[in-house]
Amino acid sequence: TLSNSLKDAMKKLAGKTVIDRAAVDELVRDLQRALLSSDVNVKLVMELSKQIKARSLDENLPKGINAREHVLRIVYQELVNLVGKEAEFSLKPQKILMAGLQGSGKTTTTGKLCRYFQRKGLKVGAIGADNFRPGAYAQLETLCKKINVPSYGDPKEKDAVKIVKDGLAALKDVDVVIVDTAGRHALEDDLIDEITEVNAYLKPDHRWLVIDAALGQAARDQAKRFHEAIGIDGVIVTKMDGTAKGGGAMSAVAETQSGIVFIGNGETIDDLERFDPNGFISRLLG
Amino acid sequence: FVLSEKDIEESLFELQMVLLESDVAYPVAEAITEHMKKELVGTHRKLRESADDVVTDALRHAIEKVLGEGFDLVSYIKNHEKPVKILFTGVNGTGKTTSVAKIAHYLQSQGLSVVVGAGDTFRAGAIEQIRVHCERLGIKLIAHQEGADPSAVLYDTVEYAKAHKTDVVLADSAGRFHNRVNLMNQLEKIKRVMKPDLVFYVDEAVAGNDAVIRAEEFEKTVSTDGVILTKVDMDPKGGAAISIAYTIGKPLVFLGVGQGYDDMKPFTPSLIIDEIFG
Ligand SMILES: Nc1nc2c(ncn2[C@@H]2O[C@H](COP(=O)(O)OP(=O)(O)OP(=O)(O)O)[C@@H](O)[C@H]2O)c(=O)[nH]1
Ligand SMILES: Nc1nc2c(ncn2[C@@H]2O[C@H](COP(=O)(O)OP(=O)(O)OP(=O)(O)O)[C@@H](O)[C@H]2O)c(=O)[nH]1
Ligand SMILES: [Mg+2]
Ligand SMILES: [Mg+2]
Repeated sequence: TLSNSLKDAMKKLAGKTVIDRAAVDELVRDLQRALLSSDVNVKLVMELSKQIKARSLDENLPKGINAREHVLRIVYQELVNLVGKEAEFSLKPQKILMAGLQGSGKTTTTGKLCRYFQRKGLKVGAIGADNFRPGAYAQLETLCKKINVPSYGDPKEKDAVKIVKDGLAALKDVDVVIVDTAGRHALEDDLIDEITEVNAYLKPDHRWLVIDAALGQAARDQAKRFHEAIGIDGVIVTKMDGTAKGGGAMSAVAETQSGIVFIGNGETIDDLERFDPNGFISRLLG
Repeated sequence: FVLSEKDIEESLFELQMVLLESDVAYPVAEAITEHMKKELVGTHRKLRESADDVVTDALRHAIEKVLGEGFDLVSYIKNHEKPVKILFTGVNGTGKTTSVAKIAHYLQSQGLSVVVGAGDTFRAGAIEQIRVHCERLGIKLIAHQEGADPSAVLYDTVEYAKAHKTDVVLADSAGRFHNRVNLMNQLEKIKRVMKPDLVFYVDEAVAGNDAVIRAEEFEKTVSTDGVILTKVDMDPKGGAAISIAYTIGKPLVFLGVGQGYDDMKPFTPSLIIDEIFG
């Protein structure tokens, strides 16, 4: 398996006090395989490889640690640099806008976030501003009703901004308002315009990009377009209970210069947890 | 000119990059390039051809072979005892329900009668979603209440089709992950009870390396007959088509190219190849 070949390459460096170029080259090749198989962006993998090679060979071996530990530390540092940044948010009254590709898990995650804030003692409500998908509001309403959280939606209303406007009025007594939106992608100009308008009207405290853990190389361009349109300040990676490694999330974080706020790891309303960089990185490496 | 490994090494590396950046899964891109190296080393190239041309041409042909010729669903149905029963399956959010609606619409437009079975009795809003689609399209839907046994719903759908001499049964099912033993067992039970003629596996063009893992697992559990690749409009290079076709060797039946009822194209290899090779 990949993690075994990476471990073997690491073993070759073990016990050495001088880092030889061949061993580093072999390690970086195995690392590339692991990262590419985990959906990390091709160009990003190449940049990381250069960085890791250069640092491994140029940096002086710190006293008391061997070559293997030194290179391993560099690999971890470089990866933590990419995903380690904390996406800040606080437990105060706020408005959160959910955005992302079709089927990424926005509606389900909106329900999970309602549960999260409710457990923290806040009054929370959800607005179903998905004016397109059949049964979208029925889905959100069902999730919210299960946990006794108010929701607003209007399946007959085609104007997403109007749904938000009416929703804010209907939910004026809650502290945290979470707005679910229809799925959309970078090539749908009219839908990108729509979420730009919703964002401008709502003026949310946070704009979170919901991405599927299995999203491949498309992650970079998609995250970029969403970021240009509404200024994403956090990423939620869903479906991490599957077998996907979430490498696309690295691109999403890099393009939005933000961090991973939450991880979705199941279909039930409680399957939401705060992001743990170390767990994420070891899963990424195979 | 006899091609040596040295001649084509750089071109092969470039092309492996093209595949990876088109979102072909890493092990598949590697396997295809390795296979091509074996095929090409020792062969002859014409004076006017560059190593690059030879390699690009060979890759194009290799991909064509992997992708296959598609699957003529309408002919299959017309030549088969009715009702033809088709079960749709796949992981969460890939576009199964929407694909069922689009294909129902497509088959109806080809003069066939269709009944849809609301086999997702689990997810919030699932029955409402397929109900709205079927109402809009004027398609008969068989559904029970949320929480009902999916096998029972789909059994009833087949019984309805037999009683009404309907041509096709399209059975939707809940999204499920391949690493959930209880859900994969439930899928096996659905298949035993419903006895579909065809099992269509639905995945999305934007899925990366996991597309290989999950296609393998679903193939092992329910042995699929065809693949529907959705959201190709999101990721026109559609590398996942190559990853999946390579991994399970089953035909691609349709490509989903949008959210409208007409956004479902019967698969032809050029749809993917022209996007990758430009
Ligand atoms: N196993 C698992 N399934 C999830 C997770 N998050 C969402 N899902 C499932 O993924 C599917 C899609 O979720 P939705 O919430 O409908 O996705 P969406 O982004 O709102 O979809 P659109 O509104 O159509 O764009 C559903 O079957 C969810 O139950 C997760 O963390 N784990
Ligand atoms: N752009 C685009 N979106 C699509 C396509 N096919 C489906 N979708 C969208 O993807 C989202 C999910 O589709 P569903 O049909 O609910 O997916 P599903 O597999 O049934 O989801 P679960 O039942 O929750 O597992 C919806 O917003 C669809 O409109 C496609 O070809 N292109
Ligand atoms: Mg939704
Ligand atoms: Mg569905």
